[in-house]
Amino acid sequence: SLSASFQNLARRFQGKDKLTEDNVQEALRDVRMALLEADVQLGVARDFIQRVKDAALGQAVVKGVDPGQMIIKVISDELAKLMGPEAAPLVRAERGPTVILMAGLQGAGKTTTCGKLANRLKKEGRKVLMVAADLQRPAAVDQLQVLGRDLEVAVHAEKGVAPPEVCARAVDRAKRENFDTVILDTAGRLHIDDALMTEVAEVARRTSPHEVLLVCDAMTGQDAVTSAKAFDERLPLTGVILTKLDGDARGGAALSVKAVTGKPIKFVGQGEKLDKLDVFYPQRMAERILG
Amino acid sequence: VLPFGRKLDEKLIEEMEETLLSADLGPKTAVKLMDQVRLAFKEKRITTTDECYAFLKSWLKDLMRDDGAKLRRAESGPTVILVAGVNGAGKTTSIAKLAHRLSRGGASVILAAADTFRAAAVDQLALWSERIGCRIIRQPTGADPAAVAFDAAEAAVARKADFLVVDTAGRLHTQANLMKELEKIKRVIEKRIPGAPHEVILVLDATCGQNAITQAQEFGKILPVTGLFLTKLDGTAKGGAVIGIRDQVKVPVKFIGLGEKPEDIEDFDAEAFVEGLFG
Ligand SMILES: Nc1nc2c(ncn2[C@@H]2O[C@H](COP(=O)(O)OP(=O)(O)OP(=O)(O)O)[C@@H](O)[C@H]2O)c(=O)[nH]1
Ligand SMILES: Nc1nc2c(ncn2[C@@H]2O[C@H](COP(=O)(O)OP(=O)(O)OP(=O)(O)O)[C@@H](O)[C@H]2O)c(=O)[nH]1
Ligand SMILES: [Mg+2]
Ligand SMILES: [Mg+2]
Repeated sequence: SLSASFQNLARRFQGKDKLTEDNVQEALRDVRMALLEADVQLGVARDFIQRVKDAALGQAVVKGVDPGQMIIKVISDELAKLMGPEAAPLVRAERGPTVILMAGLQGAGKTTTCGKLANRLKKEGRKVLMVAADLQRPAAVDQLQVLGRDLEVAVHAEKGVAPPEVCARAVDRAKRENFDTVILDTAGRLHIDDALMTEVAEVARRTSPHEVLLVCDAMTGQDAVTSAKAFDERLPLTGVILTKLDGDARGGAALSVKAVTGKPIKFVGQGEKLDKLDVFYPQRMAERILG
Repeated sequence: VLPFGRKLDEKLIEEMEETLLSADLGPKTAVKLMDQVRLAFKEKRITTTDECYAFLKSWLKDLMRDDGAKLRRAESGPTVILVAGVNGAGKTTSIAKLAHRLSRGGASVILAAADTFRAAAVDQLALWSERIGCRIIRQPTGADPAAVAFDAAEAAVARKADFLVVDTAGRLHTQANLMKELEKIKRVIEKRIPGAPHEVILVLDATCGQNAITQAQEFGKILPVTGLFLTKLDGTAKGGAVIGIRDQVKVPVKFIGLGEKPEDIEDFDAEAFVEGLFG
């Protein structure tokens, strides 16, 4: 873990009075290992290490400051910077319903997160309509309807109509019935499934969402970059929700996804219950990744 | 992919290490492997990229090949398969695949919907049981999962079923109370059918990183895990974390999931899997 390697890092600089190319290079080997253990993607870790190296060597030598402490500060600062803004707010429509599209790989937590988001927004006094647009997973529509009943939030569902059409009709209904928020639950899909990626892009085209959120599992490994990049290319992503952070995965996927899409992580899932949605705190995430 | 027939050097060795890292082998396993390559290179036992590939592939195939990778059978009475794993890994869908394959093979299969927690979890498995044509034992959401498991064990014995496959709720190994619940489900099955569960399958998502190793360790502490079901290998993730698991926890991969349909299941093939890591 990095806090252990932070100790080692500091030790490497004992007796040294400044940061040099060589001693920084050595120290950063430990950091790279820790990042990879934390599931940060290889290329993202490499770029991060380079940034830290440049920042560390570019530092003016301050008299009396231990170089070990200096490099630890550079690492934490760079990581927090890379993790993106704290509690980035949800976009709201200027007029008419705010449309939020949830997308992502199979099993990431989209349906549950729709419920969590609906719960949160309802508590803020908004009138939410959830849309059951996953027409392929057995009982996916039922799943969202159960959440809707538990939350007393309306759910729009239609049989025999393709997902883009269901979503378009739901937005029309929202306008007619004065819902100010529409949350679109979509089927899990592989980023390499062209037909399904085209389908979700069509959902976005038909509904002009104000928010397109990539729902990503915090335990995702190296593949996080590949899938996030593909979703970012096919959809107008506006943010990311990282789920299952109540586990003990280090969550390096957070850094990878942010680095490759540039989109802010807006929320994190902290459990299965519908009140387990928190805003994102980059400092906390950085500390978690660093171990 | 490294150029073939090239003289090996440290730079190419590093590129090979990156290939392993990108496949989710994790730095511990990747470095351990590549240090062996570096030693062999230093001792001139391998000198070209081809030899490096051959060295790695044979090491990995030996590790991943396992004679225990067949499905266990009860000596008599129903064979009970208990399925567990973290949330969203693919347990319910994988059970449908197993049930489909077993019933296509002529066996009678009963499914136990022991996920009594998640919204529509029972409905999801019930729909699968309908499509596949096998019996399901269920109780309403909110019931005690151990009670469902017990009922199902009774039914499997009474009906002389060949297989009983028990679905459980997703849970994180960090949730002590849920791990206790899982242990209770196993005990209840054991009491009703001595020797059961004969097979305990941990379902792992191929997109999962190093946490998969922790999952195998922690679930392995409370359940006698006999095999892994590695799902979503039809994606771009390589599932290399199972190598770390095989190395540290010794559990074999028995099945892989290659899609969302009942037929999207295959027996684990070490050769194909290792080749895929370098593909
Ligand atoms: N512990 C924990 N579990 C979660 C969290 N978010 C979702 N889950 C669980 O993860 C599993 C999958 O959640 P779903 O909402 O069905 O995932 P999905 O993305 O809609 O799945 P597909 O529609 O099949 O792609 C369920 O067991 C959820 O209860 C979280 O933040 N923490
Ligand atoms: N592409 C692909 N998707 C899969 C595979 N296995 C399961 N899935 C999908 O993954 C999602 C989650 O599957 P489930 O079977 O509900 O997972 P689970 O572990 O039972 O989830 P919980 O009970 O909520 O913990 C569904 O959308 C499945 O269709 C696979 O091998 N490939
Ligand atoms: Mg869903
Ligand atoms: Mg399930």
